[in-house]
Amino acid sequence: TTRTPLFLGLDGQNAGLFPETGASSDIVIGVLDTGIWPESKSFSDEGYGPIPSTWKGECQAGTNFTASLCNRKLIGARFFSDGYERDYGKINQADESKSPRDDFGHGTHTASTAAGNVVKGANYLGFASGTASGMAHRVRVSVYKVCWKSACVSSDILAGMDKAIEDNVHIMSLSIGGKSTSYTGEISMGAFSAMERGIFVSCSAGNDGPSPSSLSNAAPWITTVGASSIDREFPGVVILGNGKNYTGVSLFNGNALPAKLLPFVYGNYCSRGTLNPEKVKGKIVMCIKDDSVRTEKGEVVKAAGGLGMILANAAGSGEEVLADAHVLPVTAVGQKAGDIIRRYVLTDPNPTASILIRGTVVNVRPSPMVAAFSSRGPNTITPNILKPDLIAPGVNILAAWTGALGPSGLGTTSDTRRVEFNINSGTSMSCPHVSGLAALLKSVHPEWSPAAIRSALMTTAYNTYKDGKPILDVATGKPSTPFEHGAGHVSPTAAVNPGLIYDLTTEDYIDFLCASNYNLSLITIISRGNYTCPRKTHPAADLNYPSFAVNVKGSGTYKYTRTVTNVGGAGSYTVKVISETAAVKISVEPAVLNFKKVNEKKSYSVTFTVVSSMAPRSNSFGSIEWSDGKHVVASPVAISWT
Amino acid sequence: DGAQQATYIVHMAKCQMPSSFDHHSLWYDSSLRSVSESAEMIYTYNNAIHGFATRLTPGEADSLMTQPGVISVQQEQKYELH
Repeated sequence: TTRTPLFLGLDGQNAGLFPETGASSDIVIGVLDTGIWPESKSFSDEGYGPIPSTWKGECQAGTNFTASLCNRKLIGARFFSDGYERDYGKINQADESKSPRDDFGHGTHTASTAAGNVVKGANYLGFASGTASGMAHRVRVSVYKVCWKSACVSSDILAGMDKAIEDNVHIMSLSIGGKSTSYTGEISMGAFSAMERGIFVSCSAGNDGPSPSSLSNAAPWITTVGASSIDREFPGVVILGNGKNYTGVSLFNGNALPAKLLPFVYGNYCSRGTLNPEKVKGKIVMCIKDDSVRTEKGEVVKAAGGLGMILANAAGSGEEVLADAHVLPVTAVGQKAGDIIRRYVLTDPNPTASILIRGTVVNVRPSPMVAAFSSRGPNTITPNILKPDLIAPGVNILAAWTGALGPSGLGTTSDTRRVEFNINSGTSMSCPHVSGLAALLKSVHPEWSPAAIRSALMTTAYNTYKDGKPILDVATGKPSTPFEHGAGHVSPTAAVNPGLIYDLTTEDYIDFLCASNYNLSLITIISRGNYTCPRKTHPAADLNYPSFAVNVKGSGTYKYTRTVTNVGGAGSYTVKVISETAAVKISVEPAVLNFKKVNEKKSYSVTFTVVSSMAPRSNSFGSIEWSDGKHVVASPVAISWT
Repeated sequence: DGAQQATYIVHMAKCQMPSSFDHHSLWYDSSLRSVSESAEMIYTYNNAIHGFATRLTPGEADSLMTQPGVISVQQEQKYELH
């Protein structure tokens, strides 16, 4: 990606934190997705040493893909279609590659975001230009194609995870999700096995925001990643015939429209078959966003002879506008501007409009902001475990793209363009950022468990801007809460030296399942082991998680216990409690933790005492921060009244 | 029997594998054969779970659930890219 390494502080100034040779190049990220475009410069193996001796993966040949396409960077490529073909019929190999080759772009985008090699001069039609790099650009990549034209099915995903474990990946990245009401979904179960073997599993939280409780991949052994914006935008200005201007987002070549006002018509949802070419030809068309694919609307307008499109958010869908690679000049605008533009086009007797491109703008403030689409908590499976865990860049991300499909994602006849890089948005894009950052941490701290890596990423994440004001939520324009941003926005340079970590073992997770009233059959399914729950279990809320979610039912006290492990030097940590409510008193015992050596463990307890009642379904937030003056080890707190 | 087949993921309690089987895949296959002569094994999982994926009718799935060592027969789910 361009820009996000800089935005995350991974520029030259901090290069020394993460060595580029040795341990780093022995790390392998397994990406389960739509496959790979191996010819992309992001997967060049120039400068890479021999493949690690522990690697057991392979490069599987198939349609348009030979084993020789793998190299010392892309060290594995497999595909899993047996389940899909049983459900959807044989893959038409004239239409789709029955091989690891990525015909859709998504897998190439996510793999290069996590671990793409450095590519100078990367851009999308001149936008977002710069040097592209994956977050962990020296690590190796292995891809597991588990998603096909019509779906990703769980038997294939599980088969991909099964092989990735066997191949000896260190990190698994899955920008995939489904509806699950328990931890017995396939990704959850595969991730448990991976975690047991020390593999860090990062998953996307989902794009069902801003609805509350819309999370996917909420198992506590998974790192669940929400999406946020960065400090880069692609403004496009809508100019109306009445002289008014409105700024939106646009990704098209500046010469694509005549430099004058054009006739302007209203096309409503611009669905297939709804536009009359006689009314649209040679004009700019206003379309309203709905659940259909955004670039399809541009295709419809273009097919009807329209010259450009203004795509507006519908009532109630807010101000979030995403950059899409449309097949004709388009500016997307938020709901407020959209309402005004719609009034103009529907009431002016002779409406006209034009679009002015502003290119790429950086240093946009405030940034990051939580993306409106990013799925949110509370966690419906276990309300006492706060999810998502954190947020990372997932809006308008430039990364490598397939050569098989145009950047709009439309069919090959609609979009004949081919680009090396494309700009996409989603928690699919934020998840591989965290996968790559986890690989960086693993290279510096090979002994850290997946929970330790997640803890480091979470306790060092930030949730305020440099001026101290809270990170905003695009959906509301108001400060975001831990239900949207989890522990906050990832900060890898701080995560490399977190001071203290909240570690977890397989047994801790088993205890958690016991405490969550999972019966032995379910525990056996998830853990594959022959476990017996102790007669007296710890409460599920006592899972040694780096965050606190408290569900208040009436009055009383709620006591949580945590154990921190010192991974810094000797030091004395003092606690600071921050809470926005007086309705619950929060006390921590002891208030000071003294560490004399590395790996020393200390426990503390947090007591939440309900002082006064609050309305049902109200929430209050805060944090518990330990600091020795050098490190700040912060945990978010979410208190919910049921 | 004309019933609609679907893909199921079958979870096995590997610790209950009879000692007469040399390899878990043989035990899985034997369990499957006990409910269907024609059902084919789509995947045998060795690391992510203990079990396998196969196509079954709902009746066969119910019957498989009663076999020794079978702890769960879950219908496959559809996932989506994010």
